[in-house]
Amino acid sequence: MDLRAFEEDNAVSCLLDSAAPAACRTQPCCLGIDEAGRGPVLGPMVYGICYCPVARQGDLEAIKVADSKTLTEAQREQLFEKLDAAKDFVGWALHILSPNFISTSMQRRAKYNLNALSHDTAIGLIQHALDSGVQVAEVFVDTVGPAEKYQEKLKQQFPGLEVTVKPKADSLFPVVSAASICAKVARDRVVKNWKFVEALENVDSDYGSGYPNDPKTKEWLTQCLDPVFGFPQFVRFSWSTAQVILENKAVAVRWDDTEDDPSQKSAQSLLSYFARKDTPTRRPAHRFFYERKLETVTSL
Amino acid sequence: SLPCRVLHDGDAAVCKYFSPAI
Amino acid sequence: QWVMVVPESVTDLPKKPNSGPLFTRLCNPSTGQAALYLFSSDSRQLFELKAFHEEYRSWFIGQAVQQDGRLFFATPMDPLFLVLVYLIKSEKEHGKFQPLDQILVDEEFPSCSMLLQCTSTSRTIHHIVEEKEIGGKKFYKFSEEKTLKWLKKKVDQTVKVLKCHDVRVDARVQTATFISGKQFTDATEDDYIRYAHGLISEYINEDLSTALAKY
Repeated sequence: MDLRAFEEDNAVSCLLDSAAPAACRTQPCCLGIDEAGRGPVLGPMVYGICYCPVARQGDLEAIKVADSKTLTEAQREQLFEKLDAAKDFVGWALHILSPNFISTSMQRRAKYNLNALSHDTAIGLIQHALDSGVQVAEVFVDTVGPAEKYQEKLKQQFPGLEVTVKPKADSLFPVVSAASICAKVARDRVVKNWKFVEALENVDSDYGSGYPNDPKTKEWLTQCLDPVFGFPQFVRFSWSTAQVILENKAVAVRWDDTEDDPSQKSAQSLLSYFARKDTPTRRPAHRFFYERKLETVTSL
Repeated sequence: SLPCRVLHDGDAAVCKYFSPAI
Repeated sequence: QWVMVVPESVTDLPKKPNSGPLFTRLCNPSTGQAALYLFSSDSRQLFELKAFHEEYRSWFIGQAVQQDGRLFFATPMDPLFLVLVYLIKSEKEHGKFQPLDQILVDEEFPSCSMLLQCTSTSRTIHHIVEEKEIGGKKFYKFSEEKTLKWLKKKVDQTVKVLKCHDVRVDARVQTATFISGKQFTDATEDDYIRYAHGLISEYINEDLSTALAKY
């Protein structure tokens, strides 16, 4: 798994894949999708797919892929090496969503929430497999949200494919377990080798589990906070844990859409717009100036 | 020039968090 | 710290020590209130200060952040607009001929006397005053007729520049940052004159603006 492309610029998202085995391009395949790193406030979220010919599912099971959450990091690494070695019938692809990308997507003016982001990434990976010539026939997807709606969405997107969306699919379908392992291994490696472009000084390298309810992680967030710039790009700014710390400890920043935020508005009576002003009104500035937002300077 | 109002006057680690780009 | 765009001449080295560029408050002729102006070195040139001001703006300046996101511009200004303020005041108070250094006196804005040092003041003041010379000394009095003639020239020059720079002057409201492919041929000569009058009115009092409109 060559992660150099992502490691060189971990601000942007990255797609990487194995070569599609010849068998996958000639035989109907089952494809599993899973994610890693949805919950943490630190690091990327990784979506992974793994596929093999339907007829070879038994061979995949023989590699003893299991629910990746029950395995140790070292065990997952070993399993991934076995999957990667089975190049004749197993293929994989990963989409690494950088924490910066997650943060900016979720905080855009036209909000792009995590669910939509997740679904689109999964759809993108299925399409990538199809574009690579893989004869995808069946798709198995793990989900935390409502399975029926997501299944319907995928079926609409890929009407020729048999789609199964189920919670805990990683423990039901070997191809999803395999995808889970690919995603988890990728995330573990990326997080371990994370290069802080911000050149942090005097910051503890131990940030705990990376989960928002971990006191060690919260302490680390507070420690590495810059009052003007906030957190390093390793942090998902859009997570409420991060936002609360920013609100309490960082400098306030106002954007021109802050006015649309109900918490920023103070209710103003309509009548106040018609109230007589106490101060005498002076001639308004010529439109040449106000159209260009130019004002006379009275003080520096 | 920033497209937001930062409610602070003082030091900022600009070179740490910003790299010039064309 | 402030970020300011200024003509190069502002930063010319002064001929005399301690006479570098000077920011100072003077009476804005349109509002009658204090506004900030800039004299170049040796007070030869006068500049008005304008600020480009959007509400949600700040600066990074070096390794510092600054809340005030205004971008300032210093642009050359004809000092006669400010001299007019005192000529009109003198005319209202007693209507007598006076030397300029007695006209340009203001406790609230003591720097107004520096207008005398501007190169163009002595060269062009005859456009707005009646002059008398007694015993080798010159005395001045506001002339409305001459001033209106001078202001009309300003308006005419402004019209030319507006046309040359394709400034939108017609009645339709549109942000100045919107750039349409269409040439603005809808504007009439009247539109240009009205607009130019309005611009010049930013530099004179309301009475004079009304008189100029009539003229």
